Amino acid sequence: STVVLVFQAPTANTPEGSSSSSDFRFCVKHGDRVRVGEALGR
Amino acid sequence: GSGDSKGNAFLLPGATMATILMLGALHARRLYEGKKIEEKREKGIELEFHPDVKASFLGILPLRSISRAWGSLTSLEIPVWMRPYVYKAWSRAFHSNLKEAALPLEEYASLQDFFVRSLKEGCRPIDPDPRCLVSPVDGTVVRFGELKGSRGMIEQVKGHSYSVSALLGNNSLLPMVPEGKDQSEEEDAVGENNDKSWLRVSLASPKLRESISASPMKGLYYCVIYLRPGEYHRIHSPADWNALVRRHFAGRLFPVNERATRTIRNLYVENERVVLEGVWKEGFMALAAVGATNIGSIELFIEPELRTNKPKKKLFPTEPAEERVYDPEGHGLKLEKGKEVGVFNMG
Repeated sequence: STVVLVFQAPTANTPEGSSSSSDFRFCVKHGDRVRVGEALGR
Repeated sequence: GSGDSKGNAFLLPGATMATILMLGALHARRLYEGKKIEEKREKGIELEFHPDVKASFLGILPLRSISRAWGSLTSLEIPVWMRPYVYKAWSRAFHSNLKEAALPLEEYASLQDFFVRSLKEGCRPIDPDPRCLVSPVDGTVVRFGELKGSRGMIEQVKGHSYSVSALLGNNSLLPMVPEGKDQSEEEDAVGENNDKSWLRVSLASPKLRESISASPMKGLYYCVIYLRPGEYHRIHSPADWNALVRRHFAGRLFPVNERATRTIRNLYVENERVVLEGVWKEGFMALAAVGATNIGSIELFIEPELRTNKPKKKLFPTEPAEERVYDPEGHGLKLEKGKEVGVFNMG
């Protein structure tokens, strides 16, 4: 089985084009094994 | 008479031999293919979408009935003395971690009970950082990223993508504004279009509306996680959020393993699935639990009466999604980060 998560979060392409500290970033890579409760991104 | 029996005596071993040789050839071919794929992967070559005969063959099989038959088989009670042997064999075959099971193996009356087992306290600590989103399941990250443009396509595998609105349903709260339409037009459409009453309801509260609306400061992200048969199969909440609506799509039950993603078109949009949609502090959130042949059932602890993979009334036409709005006042059901939300089950 498969779970697909879709969610809104602050994005890097702010109008000024600069990346602000509040942008959402994934902290996983393709193929990573994850477990319940581990951070996918911040 | 003796000639006939002599003929049969020759025929039977010959047919058996031919069958064994054919199965051997198929297995050898499968091993060879698997080796080729492994070599490509080691070279970092990403495999492309490539439908094949097996995928077409799966398309004509009664996979839902097969899944329900599998469910009936795995729900049979196993004699107590036999249970440890069966579950140890299962965990050896599918690399399950028996040490984490909450109960002694003898306590799981059937393979299904064992499959939906919960874990010992503390086995899955929840990341306390309030800014982070946590994994709702155990599994392997197969795709993740930011959705660009208003069409919102997720790559199933290199060379083939599916649309998020097809995955979540046409009525989705997804903050996508179609090309050439601004948000206000979109809301007017909702106002006129009565069969979207729940959408009008859930966007009634301005607070909710403003928190979901598309904004240049917010992006739409996605993450696709594949669960292998031996994994822990309960689904937890990825953040503190409010579930507003549940959508059940009575779809196909193709396998969803790596090979299926490379050979079956629109796999996650075709398959039986349950979608929860709502809002979290950063805006829109949706969680789609997609079933597979051996795991046709998706149960929600927040809605115990929901049943999936039921016998279909009509053979082929795909039924529209069956929807339920949680708490029509528009606040939805509160789901705390890390709390159990549902579980995948066999059959």
